[in-house]
Amino acid sequence: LHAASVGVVARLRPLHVLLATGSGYLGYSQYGRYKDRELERQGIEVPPRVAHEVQVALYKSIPTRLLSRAWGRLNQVELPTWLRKPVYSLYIWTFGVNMKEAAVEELHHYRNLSEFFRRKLKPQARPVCDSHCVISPSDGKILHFGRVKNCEVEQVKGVTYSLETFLGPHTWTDLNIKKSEDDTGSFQDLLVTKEGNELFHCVIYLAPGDYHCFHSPADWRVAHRRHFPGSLMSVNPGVARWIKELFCHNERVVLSGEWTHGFFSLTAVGATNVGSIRIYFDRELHTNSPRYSKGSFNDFSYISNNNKDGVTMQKGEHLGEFNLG
Amino acid sequence: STIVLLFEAPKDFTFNISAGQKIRFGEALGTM
Repeated sequence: LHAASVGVVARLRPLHVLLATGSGYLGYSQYGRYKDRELERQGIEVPPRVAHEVQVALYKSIPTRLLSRAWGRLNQVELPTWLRKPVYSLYIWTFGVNMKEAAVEELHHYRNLSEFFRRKLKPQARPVCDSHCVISPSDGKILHFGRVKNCEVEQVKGVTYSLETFLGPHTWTDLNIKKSEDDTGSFQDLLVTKEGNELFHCVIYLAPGDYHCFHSPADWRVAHRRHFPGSLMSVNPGVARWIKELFCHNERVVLSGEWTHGFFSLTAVGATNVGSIRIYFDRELHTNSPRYSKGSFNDFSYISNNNKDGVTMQKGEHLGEFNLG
Repeated sequence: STIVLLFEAPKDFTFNISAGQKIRFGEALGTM
């Protein structure tokens, strides 16, 4: 009996330690949040609590790319007709999808969840604003917006990332290379091509229930694509508040070019469940592929001898989509 | 997934949105 009880204690000890440290950590973080709420109640601005480097490294050590691809494969499996309605209904109910806007409302039409996720909208569901020069390229939630200051962009209020790390080296056009050789200004100054102009940014988060295609936000010419393979951490607003430089860690596709006022770019950032990005006019682009070397990027120019303008996009025109896995 | 727009515009460009707001494709982000 004694030997058996010693065995039970030996088996339980790691569990006890785990429970004690886990609940201690939870208690500590809850206390921190309580203190923040109290300070906010008193009108004191509290800086966001960002993750420690160790926490980020731990999160990055999770094989999110592998998980994402497995998730994508699973969702490409064709569902039997009888299973489609309950599966998609559960998804609709969980994420608040509005199927009345979908071009095809009949759930049996979608062979798998990937197809359902890529659903198109009815043509009249999203009128494009004519009177403003920049429109939202997608459905979603505005995380942050404003002017870029000191080469830092805010992903949410108070949590920034480096503009240069996000876009990569400033070498995408011959014109800009010449300018960067002569100019000793900051990276931000190199992007601004016209006197008196400033650099602006806007971050839009697409929730799982949102329409996941994106469109051209303005009339512009896309000259260059830069694909950064990277991690696939979650990009939900809570994680964006927690992990500094989240958008620089994650896989992303940067489209850059020009509009009437100078530099213009749109970047699609992937996430765990939505790991791959498709650009309709770019068949060379392959995202979330197993080949991945940390910190690398692949450039592609849309300007050629036959096409000196790049790809001309009209405001509201179909540009690309996110895919599951 | 997330979309980040970065663009150059005249200083008088103003956003007509607010942080945390839900937005739909086609709605105005800002103007000059």
